Amino acid sequence: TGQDGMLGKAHEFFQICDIEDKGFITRRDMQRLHGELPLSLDELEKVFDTLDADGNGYLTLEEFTTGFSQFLFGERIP
Amino acid sequence: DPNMKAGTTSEGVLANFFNSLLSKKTGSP
Repeated sequence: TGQDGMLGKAHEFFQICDIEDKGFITRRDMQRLHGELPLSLDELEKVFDTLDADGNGYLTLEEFTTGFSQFLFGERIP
Repeated sequence: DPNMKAGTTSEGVLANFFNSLLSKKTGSP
């Protein structure tokens, strides 16, 4: 159930970024979050680069979810 | 640089980003 909740959240956040419901997020979409989120353009750019694992300039839901789960579970378990 | 914050590493920036989304969600009903 924890994973379902995580996937649901990841999908919700993906849709916040994918304003036009294209099914992917571009660098431009990310920059549009500037003003909505307390991150600088530079930071949003870095977020995009970090999430865009294959570096093709498009963030898929899968890449986004991977990044989100790394954020949630990425810390080493003591 | 002593002024470097956790938010400047790629992991920190990512955490910052998702935390902002989380609080955005909970912050506005």
